[in-house]
Order: sequence, then structure tokens, then C-alpha cells
Amino acid sequence: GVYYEPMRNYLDLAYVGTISIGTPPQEFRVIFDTGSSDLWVPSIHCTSPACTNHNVFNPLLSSTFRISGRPIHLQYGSGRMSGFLAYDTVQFGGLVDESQAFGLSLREPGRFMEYAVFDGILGLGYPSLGLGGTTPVFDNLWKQGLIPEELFAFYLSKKEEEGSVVMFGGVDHSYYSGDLNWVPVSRPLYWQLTMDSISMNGEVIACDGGCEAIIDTGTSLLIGPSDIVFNIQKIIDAKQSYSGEYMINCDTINTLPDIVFTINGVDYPVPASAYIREDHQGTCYSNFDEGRGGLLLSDSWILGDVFLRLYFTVFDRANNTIGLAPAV
Amino acid sequence: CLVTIPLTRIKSMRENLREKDRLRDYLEKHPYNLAYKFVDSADPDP
Repeated sequence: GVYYEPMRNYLDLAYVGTISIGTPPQEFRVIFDTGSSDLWVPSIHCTSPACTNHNVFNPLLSSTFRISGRPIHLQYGSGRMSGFLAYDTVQFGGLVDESQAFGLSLREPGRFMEYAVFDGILGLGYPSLGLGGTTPVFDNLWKQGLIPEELFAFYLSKKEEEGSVVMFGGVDHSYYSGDLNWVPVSRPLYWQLTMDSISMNGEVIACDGGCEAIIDTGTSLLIGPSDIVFNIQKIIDAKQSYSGEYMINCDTINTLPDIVFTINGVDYPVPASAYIREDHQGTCYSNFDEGRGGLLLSDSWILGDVFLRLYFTVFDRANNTIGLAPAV
Repeated sequence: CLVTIPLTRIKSMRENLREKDRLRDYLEKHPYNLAYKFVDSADPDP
């Protein structure tokens, strides 16, 4: 009765949407995460300090709630969630997803959710990535005939707060320029594709000869193998701070060249203004980060929000392809 | 038929921790890990 699923460090997650669960609806702020496949929110029975800061689901107030009794344990890169599986009506954007399986947390040990501004996570990865025997939210939407096309897409705005959207069942062409370049999913578990190379000034600096990359709305930064990312930090002259982060001179935003991710023969430049972030105190940090201790994914890259803010992305389950085009 | 859900950009946990000067402590205790699916472990807090 113990189930594990891959989840990552949610330290940098920054885009949330609102959903409701139950009848009458109870509202939650969740991350729409292409790097996991399950939906979970905290329950009223959660006793961890982290749960006190968040909206919690009360099963007793929902007339459509059904409990399965199955315990679940979701292991994160930075903590874990323990709880149980349940079913209820999930609503967002006018969609009514009935009998949706979701997790309710009883414990969120450690501090990993204590500082989170979101309540839970809504996974949009492939079903094989999620809890066995359950149907993820997107698959349920499609099975119930609630969306006309078996795809969804993300537009992450470069502006500070508003303007970002996730769209289901179609693509709004006003969010990108040019044509979508379609890339096959190399492994239908994550939204994973094969990347040709990473280069700067025409010179390959990483992923020489090709590598795997995961397009992940649940990751903020550009994550790669530690030795290779360490080399990139050296190239851009980023220095490790006492907190372990890589700091960089803000002036270099105007002088450092683009770093180009080549995917399926198409170049996707990421300018210094995107791979360097400036906080409100005027300190600049590298948006490259290293993955540590990964097993199967140790040679892979994760292209998170930093990449997705530049490139509108379509996740096409019908054709197992990912569409990329410059975001407007 | 297109269903669009607005997303709001919020302050990340990293920013919250950095402001409270707890980031270093957090990163030391919780190093980033890319994959856990195949980690063979039982519930440490049954």
C-alpha cells in the first residue's frame, strides 16, 4: 500500500492557478506541473505545521467525496507527503471533472511546504508517472469528452505577476509568433525530448552529441548534470555564494551572449537576461542549477520556467509531441 | 471550446527562505535531487 512517485524540489515554483474540489467547491492554489502526474492537496486532518499555512480540504463538507482508504506517500526532492487517496469532483476554468482521483495529505513532514505559497500540485505528466491504478486529471478530462483536442499548452508571461495561462483542449495562436516546431516525445513518462546540443558563440558547451531534456513547468531553472553546469557557471563567471547559490555581476546581463539550446535542428536562444535573474535587492543569480544525486536522470537536463517564459509550449498527448514557438 | 486557466506568478520558496536568511540551512538539509522514483525506501515515519 505504499506508492512512490518522482517529484522534484519545489523551491523555485512560481506559477499557481486556482482549482476547486468537492460539492460545494473548496478552493486551492495549485502548481500545474508537467513533471508529475498526480493531484494532491492538504486535508483538514493534516497535523503538520506546513498544513496550517494552507487551504485544507474537508471531506465532511463535500457530498460527492469518496474515500479509497489507500495510503499514499509522495517522495519529493525536498521532503515528502503522506496521506490517502480519494475521489471527488474537480473544477477549473469551467471544466467539471467528476470522480477524479486525488491525494489528501495527512502529514507533510519537514519544512518543505512551510514556505510554499501554493496549497498542492496538479500533475500533467503521463499516467505511467503517477500513482498506479489512478487516472490523472488531464486523462480524465479527455475520457469524459470535456476537451476537443487531446493537448494542453503553457504561456508563461515575462511580466511580474499576471498574464500567464495554461490552456486545455486547444491552442490560442495569439500567444506565440511564427510556427510551432514539433518535437517527438522521446520517452512518454515525463515530457521528455532529445536535445542536440547547448552552445554559446557557436561553440558547444554542453550536451555534445545529444542528450535528453524534460520540459517541466514544475521546475523554475535550467537544471543539468552537476559537472557540466559547474563548467557553465565558470564560463559565465558566476561565483558560489555562502548560501550555495551562484551569484553573478548584474552588468554582465548586457554583455554575455545567448546560450543556445538546439532541439530537433532548431535553435532556441536563451539570452543573458533570462539565464540571469535579478532579485529585488539588485543582486543577480545564475538561473542554471545542478541536479544532484539523480539516478536515471543524471545525464538529463530539465528546462523549466526560464525556458518556458521564452517559448510557448504545446504538450500534445494525441501525437506524443511537444510544440515550441517564440512566446509573444 | 478552448479552456484557459490564468496563472499567477508568486514569490518562490527560495525567495521566501532567502529573505528569512534560512536558504543555506535549507539547501544543506535538502539537496536537489532529480529522480526518486526508483529509490528503494519505505515510509520512514509509518
